[in-house]
Amino acid sequence: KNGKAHHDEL
Amino acid sequence: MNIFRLTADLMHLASIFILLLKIQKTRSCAGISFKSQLLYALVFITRYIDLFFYWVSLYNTLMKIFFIGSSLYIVYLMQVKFRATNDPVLDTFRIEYLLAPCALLALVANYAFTAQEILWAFSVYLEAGAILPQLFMLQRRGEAETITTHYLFALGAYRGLYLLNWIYRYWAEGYVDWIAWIAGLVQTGLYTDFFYIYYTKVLKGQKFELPA
Repeated sequence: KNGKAHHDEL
Repeated sequence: MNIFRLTADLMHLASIFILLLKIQKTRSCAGISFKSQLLYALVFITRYIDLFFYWVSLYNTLMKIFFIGSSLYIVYLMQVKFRATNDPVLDTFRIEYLLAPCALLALVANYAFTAQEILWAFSVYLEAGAILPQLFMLQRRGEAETITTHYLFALGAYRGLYLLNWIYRYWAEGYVDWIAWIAGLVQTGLYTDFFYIYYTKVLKGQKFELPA
């Protein structure tokens, strides 16, 4: 999957 | 979490404290671009809107609240409390030329066509260019207070360290995030000239002055 639905970085 | 990301986040935190210190100590926001600070507030609000939808960690949540809160506080300091020291005459970068392309790019290049993902992509693109009004102002003034240059160094180093974090995460976790990577590379690249002068002048005890 390209990219993330959820971003853990600031 | 790895050492690069943690150091980067701490540099980012430090940059904001240095900026607040500069404004409070000198009781002036001279040399600081209000437009850049306004853009950062917009960056944090659009990116950290996910505060209400996702839980990552206590660290993540506290940092997001801090970045939104402090950026709005700085906007308040510049626009209300120390308004008299703000110099719009030198702050002439046209931010609409930054906002419009970032908005367009976010609509085209995103991870999902949802409001949240479009806002996230927009915030990443906008962050990459948000320092331009500040660098433009620096160019026009031709010099900067030392504390302001420490602020800019910490702010630039933060995204530079994220590049190392991404290399590490790709190697350790197979983590890929093209949008953040390309924008982060551009963002760090914008600081190249500044880093050079900071290194050759400020770190050697001289005043930050641009060649005439």
